[in-house]
Amino acid sequence: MLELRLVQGSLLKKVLEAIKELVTDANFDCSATGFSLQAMDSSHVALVALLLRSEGFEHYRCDRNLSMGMNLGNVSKMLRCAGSDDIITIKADDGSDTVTFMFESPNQDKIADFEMKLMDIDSEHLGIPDAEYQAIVRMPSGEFARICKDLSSIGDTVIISVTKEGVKFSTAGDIGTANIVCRQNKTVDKPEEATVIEMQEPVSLTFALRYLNSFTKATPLSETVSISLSSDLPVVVEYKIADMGYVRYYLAPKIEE
Amino acid sequence: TEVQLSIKRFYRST
Repeated sequence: MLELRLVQGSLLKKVLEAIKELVTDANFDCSATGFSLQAMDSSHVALVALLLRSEGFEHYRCDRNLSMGMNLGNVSKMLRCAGSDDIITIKADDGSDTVTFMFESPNQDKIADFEMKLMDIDSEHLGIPDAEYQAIVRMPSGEFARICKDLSSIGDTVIISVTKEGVKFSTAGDIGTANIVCRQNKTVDKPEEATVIEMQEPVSLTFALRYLNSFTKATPLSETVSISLSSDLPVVVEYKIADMGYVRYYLAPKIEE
Repeated sequence: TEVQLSIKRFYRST
């Protein structure tokens, strides 16, 4: 028996909007620790990892580990029927091949049940070892989304370089080139407006902007984003989900042959 | 030319 009750149902709505463009079908894994998902995009260039810890749910009952295969587009269609202030409960009986999403309005005067058939998805799970990163940039998520959007109108790959000057985003295309430098800035009114750069050593990597732009669909989840770079690893773009967990995107770099 | 690497080059299947 699975019954997960999330008072801040809007988080789940935003999570689906954040991942459904990158991944079509995926398994949601439920265990005592939480509700998670790991999936690659169809071209195996990017990977998304979601974790919603059990403590973040008002009620979290998961009698035994369960993996539920779903089409994320269909889940998104159902969750769009939930109000942004609704309480969302995910329910599944042991052995049943359906999952139910229940939406309760804040004053309990409207209760909706959306039931969906589960799918058999044999997804490949990748082991992601903890790593030390040569540079970690923390910046306003809206800022990062704006940079990725602006640069993709000029070119389709971005070189992200971190030096002691700051973090530079560069691209080039048929119409010309663009360079955006963000410097560390801690003197801001609100901490979420700060740009903080931790650099162990300078690093520069090249990535496809199309994937970074799909990662920024997670912007509504968090005021800030962290970008972790190492010359021999995929970039990790992380949006924390307040008090619950995170959505992490991993993107393999492009190299000069 | 630029070559896009696969994520599977960095993380092994479990």
